Amino acid sequence: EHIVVSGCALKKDLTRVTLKHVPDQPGVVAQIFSVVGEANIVVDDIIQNTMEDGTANVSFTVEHGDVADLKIVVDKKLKELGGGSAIYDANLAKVSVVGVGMKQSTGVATKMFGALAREKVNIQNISTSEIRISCIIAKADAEKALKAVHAAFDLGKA
Amino acid sequence: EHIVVSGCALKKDLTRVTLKHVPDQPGVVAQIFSVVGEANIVVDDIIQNTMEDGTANVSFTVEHGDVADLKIVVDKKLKELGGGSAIYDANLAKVSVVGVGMKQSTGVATKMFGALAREKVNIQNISTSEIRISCIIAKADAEKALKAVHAAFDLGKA
Ligand SMILES: C[C@@H](O)[C@H](N)C(=O)O
Ligand SMILES: C[C@@H](O)[C@H](N)C(=O)O
Repeated sequence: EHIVVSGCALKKDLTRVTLKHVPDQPGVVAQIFSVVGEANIVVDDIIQNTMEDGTANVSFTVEHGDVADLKIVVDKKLKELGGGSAIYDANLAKVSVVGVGMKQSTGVATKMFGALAREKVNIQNISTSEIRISCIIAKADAEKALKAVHAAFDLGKA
Repeated sequence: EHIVVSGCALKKDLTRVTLKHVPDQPGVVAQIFSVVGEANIVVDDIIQNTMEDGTANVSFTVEHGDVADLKIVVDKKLKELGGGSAIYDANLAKVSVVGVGMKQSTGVATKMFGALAREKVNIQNISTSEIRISCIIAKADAEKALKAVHAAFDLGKA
């Protein structure tokens, strides 16, 4: 049987920007991330869902740092775009399972979600790829979440 | 200067499930993906945003296949969970930029979004990792989107 999951990781210094109900039209995210980049803000993950009602929700994480600058450029751009509101949240952590071929391996994500659920850790954001499944959770849950995922995948053994 | 982007890819056979307003409580996604897995449905990407109002929006893609089975298990689980509605959409494509170290390289995502914006391609979902930035778009935009991204990153040259 393949060993698919090779490790887990925890990131505690991050700020999440949640943009609710931005206009779901071409050019919107190009403009938003363009001004964020011009302000020299380094973006970590980007997640977008469409609400299929003319609006979309975009979340992105940045390294802790100058949230004041971030707010200025994002709020200004949302005004120009004529829609959407921004919530800034720094009381977070990102717990990840790292491995290879994780999509073909059905059940890896479910196992991670189950481990967090058993510890009553609420999952706020999810982002997946072949090599990483990440969940954003409350900072207070960070250590408990890491332990739970570590145990669920037997990562303690060499 | 680093060559960060090594290629782009297009996936045209996928179905997206958009779950709007699911209860934002521990155990919810563990249950949803558990029943999806039990029905032998292979999940591709999972994206979740929190609405910070007690509900969350979860999108996931599956290989084209038995959407009928998928609907049965998902609709049943949402009823049990007491909240949320599901939209199933197969008229989609996923265009991706593939590379390494793409997060440190500010501007790769913005460049991709800009390329799609100039072609008036609407981005419905976004998911990013260090090795891949993926955008879900309308199937009708697939070829135009791939060409635009290919050109933006000069991928035609050997
Ligand atoms: C919401 C945003 O992604 C928009 N659909 C765009 O293409 O830019
Ligand atoms: C919405 C869903 O992710 C929920 N927050 C959970 O932890 O399962």
